[in-house]
Amino acid sequence: NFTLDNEVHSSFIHRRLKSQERREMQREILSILGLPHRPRPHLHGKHNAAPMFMLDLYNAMSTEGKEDGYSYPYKPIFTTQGPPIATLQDNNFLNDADMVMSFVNLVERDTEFLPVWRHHREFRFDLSRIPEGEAVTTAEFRIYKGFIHERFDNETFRISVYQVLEEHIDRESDLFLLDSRVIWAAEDGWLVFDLTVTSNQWVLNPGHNLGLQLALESTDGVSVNPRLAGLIGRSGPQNKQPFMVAFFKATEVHLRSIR
Amino acid sequence: SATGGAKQRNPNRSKGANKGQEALRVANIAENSSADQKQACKKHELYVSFRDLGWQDWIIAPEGYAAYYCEGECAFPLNSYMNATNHAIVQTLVHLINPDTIPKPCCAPTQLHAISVLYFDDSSNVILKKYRNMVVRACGCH
Repeated sequence: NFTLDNEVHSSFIHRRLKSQERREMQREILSILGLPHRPRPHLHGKHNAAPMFMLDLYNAMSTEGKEDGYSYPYKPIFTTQGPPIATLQDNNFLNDADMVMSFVNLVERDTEFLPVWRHHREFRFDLSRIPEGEAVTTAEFRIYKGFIHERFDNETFRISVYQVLEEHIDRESDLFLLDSRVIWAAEDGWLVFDLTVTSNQWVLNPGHNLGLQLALESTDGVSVNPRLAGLIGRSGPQNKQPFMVAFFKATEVHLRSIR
Repeated sequence: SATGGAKQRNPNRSKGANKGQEALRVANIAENSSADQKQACKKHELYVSFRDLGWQDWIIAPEGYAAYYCEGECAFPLNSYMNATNHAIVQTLVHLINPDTIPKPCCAPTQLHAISVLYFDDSSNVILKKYRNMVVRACGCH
């Protein structure tokens, strides 16, 4: 037993790599991961909602095939029209995806546009760094709505998300309505909007990527400041920051080089 | 080649032939025993720890992975397709085409499976990528 044990144990001993071995191993693995160099992310992005969402997704995929399967993390909240309109119809999208990528929001402006008072928020996501040979199969924009105390339970808001088609200096941008729905003032949780078509356009024509606008109205059509309705923005808690996530399918088979 | 007319088998000749067979037999035994000392083709474990590589600042998960590799001696994989006769034909054909190369079976993966890696890119976007054929599951002689 001793030799057997010793043999099993020795195959798991990973001794400290010498610096040359370490560099070779790093080069080897970067080539397998398809990365030209090791990324150097800035640290403050680590605890945002996106990395935590992606880690839940990673854990969900790692448990796939277990008896209870896995559930898609951060289930969208119910809207007044009933159960969440999950853009990702079932869990198979995880199976089919070769890659999932979350995008940090690059800009956010709370803008009150004169002369017509219209609160809205703008979001930008950089889709230009998507690895070659990946096609978007599903994409969604996620924004968290917190619980607001001073509102009455039965109050509702209409939330609308637009794609910015063209910007102008002296007037409002040209917008295309992507989705609009009514939410309860008393509801809290993640709101999910489907961006699949928009993302494909942005990937194919990066110059058209002028971001999104989000606007909120009360039931009598008055523009409401998103912050007062509990929509978490850039100044909110890190783990509830708005972000975008896209699921990809490889358009070509990556053959690994024999080593 | 058969030499014509030799009625009597040359006693010395048969003695010489025996010596040759004896030498061949001994060589075979030697080769086999040395082959036994050299391990047969099998899967070996090499644990890659991203922490040891100093990458835990950008690789979120996993902490590392068991990167197997195949190593060891291969006897020609005789199986239902490749029996001794076909083996001899292949060896002869290859020898006729290119005498100085001897077809040698190689120890390589026969089954591979995927691994998912979660990591930050330079802009702090997060990528969850499924790498197929990343980890060796079984080795064999090709």
